[in-house]
Amino acid sequence: DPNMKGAAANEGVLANFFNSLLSKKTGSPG
Amino acid sequence: TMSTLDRMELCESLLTWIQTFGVEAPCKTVEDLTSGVVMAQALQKIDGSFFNDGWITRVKPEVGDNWRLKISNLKKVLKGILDYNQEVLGQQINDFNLPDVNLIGEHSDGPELGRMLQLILGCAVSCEQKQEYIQAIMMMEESVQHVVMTAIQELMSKETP
Repeated sequence: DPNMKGAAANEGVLANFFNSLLSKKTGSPG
Repeated sequence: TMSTLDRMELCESLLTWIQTFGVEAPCKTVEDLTSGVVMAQALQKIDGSFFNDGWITRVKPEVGDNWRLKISNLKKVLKGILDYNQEVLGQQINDFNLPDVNLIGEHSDGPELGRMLQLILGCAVSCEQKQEYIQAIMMMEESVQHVVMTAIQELMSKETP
């Protein structure tokens, strides 16, 4: 089902984005 | 950049998002947010040491339909957000059209409110407790997550340390 594949891909994009945000360092440098 | 239609969608999605904070003040509609009280309470949850009790007392809780009081509150909230970005997060937001607080207070303008909520979103996903807020976003409906992602990306493209 192409719709299901599209949804899964979308889910992957979202998960990647938010996970990368989680691993980003917080706060001002130094 | 986002179109007016996208900005309206942004506002609706970020209204759904701000509801996840479970603040005291009612926040069911765009109108509910125009006094600035909900946004101030959400900011206090994001960082209570910066948006402390002293800060929040400057935001008047009972403004009714008085748009002058609403605008006065909104200005304080916006200034707080900008100060927080600079003083705590160590970043400045350039080339981002800041929300027109007059339009929000006087006309409950959705797209402008969306811009203001976008700035609060930026604080939530960059603050010390960001993990909690990012995980909450990841629990939301995918369509909302998508809008939130776009909003964060737009904001981050305009930040400089």
